Amino acid sequence: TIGMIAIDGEGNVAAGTSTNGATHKIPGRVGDSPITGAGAYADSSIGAAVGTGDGDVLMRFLPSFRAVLNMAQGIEPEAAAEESLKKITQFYPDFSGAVVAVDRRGNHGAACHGFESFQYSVFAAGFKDAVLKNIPC
Amino acid sequence: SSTLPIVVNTWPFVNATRVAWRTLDKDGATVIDAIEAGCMVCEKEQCDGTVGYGGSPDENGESSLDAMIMDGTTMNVGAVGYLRRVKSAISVARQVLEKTKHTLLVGELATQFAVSMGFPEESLSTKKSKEIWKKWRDSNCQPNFWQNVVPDPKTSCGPYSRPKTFEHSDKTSLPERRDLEISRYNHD
Repeated sequence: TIGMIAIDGEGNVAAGTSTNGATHKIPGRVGDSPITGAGAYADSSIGAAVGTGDGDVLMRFLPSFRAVLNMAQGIEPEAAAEESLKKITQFYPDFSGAVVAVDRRGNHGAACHGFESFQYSVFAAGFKDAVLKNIPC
Repeated sequence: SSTLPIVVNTWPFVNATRVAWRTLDKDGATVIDAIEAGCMVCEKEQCDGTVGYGGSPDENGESSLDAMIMDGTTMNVGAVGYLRRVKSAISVARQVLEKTKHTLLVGELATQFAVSMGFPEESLSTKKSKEIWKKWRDSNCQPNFWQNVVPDPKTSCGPYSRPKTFEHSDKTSLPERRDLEISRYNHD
């Protein structure tokens, strides 16, 4: 899955996802990616978040929506993402997933659980190229 | 911390990031344009086998696609789920956003919508996805997502059905996910 967030110079925020889902799924199964608040959520007055991982679990907790709500309360993106995964791991300690959050000013952060490692990619004003961020899970 | 504009995406799919950024940098381009263009890169490059055609075959060996675009200024959303035989899932999601008052279209009828919007219908299977599926079949269909069915899904392929007797468990233990092999190369 790719989950992507874009914010322009005027503060317009959008988010999106595209995926072919989980391998060997039961035909008809849909994961979190096309579900608002699960795979992605955007609010130009706050920021946006995107999720990736075990979609059957992610979609039960709406972590992207939760991360954006956390940022609305003034929580920094990394902590907002971390908190959004906490509720999931209470119920599914062996779940694998990650959330990336960006606030409306362009501050960004991520949290992950269960993967060996997680990376996300950033291209912002002043950058010469995309930069990879490594997140320990 | 960064300054605006900014593009961020999950996983090390830097070509998608670059294209989204370049799109955003164009005169008149919107954040929706950037999201569509960036995700399209992964759909074409089949990023890690987790995006686009030819990846993550289902139990029948078919690949299907899910995608969504959300506009954080209007709170409008366009999405498709279990899209079959159409490669450009993110662009179809954009058409749902722009050409309908709905949020999410799914399955065969999402395909019909895509075709009516001019998207070509073609197989999403590749030699690689067929090999992945065959290997899984040859491994007694392990792992899979079934439970409480017969024959035992932990050792056998389907077709599965409901057992004649089934005792509802009152156990409070948490459901296992580890055995589903979700990883960098197998995820939503």
